[in-house]
Amino acid sequence: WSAFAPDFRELDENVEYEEMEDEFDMVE
Amino acid sequence: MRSRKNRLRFARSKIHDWGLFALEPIDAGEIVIEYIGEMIRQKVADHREKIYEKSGIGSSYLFRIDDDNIIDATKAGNLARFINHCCDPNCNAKIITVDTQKKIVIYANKPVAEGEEITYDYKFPIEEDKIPCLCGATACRGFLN
Amino acid sequence: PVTLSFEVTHTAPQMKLSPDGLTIFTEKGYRMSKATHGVYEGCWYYEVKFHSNEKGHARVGWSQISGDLQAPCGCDVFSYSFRDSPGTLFHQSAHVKGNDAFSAGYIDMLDAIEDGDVLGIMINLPPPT
Repeated sequence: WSAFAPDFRELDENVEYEEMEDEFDMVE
Repeated sequence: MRSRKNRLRFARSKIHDWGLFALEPIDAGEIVIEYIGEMIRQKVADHREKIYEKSGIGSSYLFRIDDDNIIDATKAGNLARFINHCCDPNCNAKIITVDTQKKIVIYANKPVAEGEEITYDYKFPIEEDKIPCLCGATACRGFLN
Repeated sequence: PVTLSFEVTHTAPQMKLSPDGLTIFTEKGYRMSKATHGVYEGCWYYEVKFHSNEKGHARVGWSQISGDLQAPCGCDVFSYSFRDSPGTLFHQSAHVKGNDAFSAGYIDMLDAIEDGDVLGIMINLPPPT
């Protein structure tokens, strides 16, 4: 994952991840 | 830590790819930076590890904070994600609790000179398939895991 | 009586189970709670009443003892589940569709789950050879 990843989000604090309803589903 | 952030910089590293460098001397015992990312539970981390491995990202931005929680700095986090592993590091990682929030802080265990690369020992668990270590330290163990 | 189990080997420790063992709730991600009794033969049936006033979802179904408690029912190879909405059948984390599904013809009903609906779940296990 390069240093200039396009969708990298810079954070100042840890964020608690909000799991999605289909977090573990196998996406076709 | 917040003020120090601008006195650190990521750049090409001799150890591997990108690294984090001190732009000014840091005294032993000083906190350098907090390792920041998304707080996820073990099950989500296992799931993401598979996805990252498949897409070639690797899983070295996952940092265990306690039995069930991991900080994932792969797609969201701060400069600390660029710190490389070294078998004879100039910093250590420590888990502290601030107002019930657990945090991972990297602090210097010896004086760090201006321009020196910040490193700490990842302490990866021993695994079957090895990740070669490129730290180049005389006491290098040869592998990260 | 058969209820949901208070044992941490059968119900994820983060889940909140009512004292009578019949109402279950969890937040911040799916986990699983299994019953106090397992079956291996015969036709078995249980009912689930939905309180959809709670924001969130449910996946209910059948799991073998090895089903992972830290994931939804239907996530691994040991369990099969129905999702309340959108109605979907799961096994090994995949959407199970068409007539080979383990409960063909069910999906359209699932979409209509409303508060207070009762969902009946049946399994028919022929005598083991």
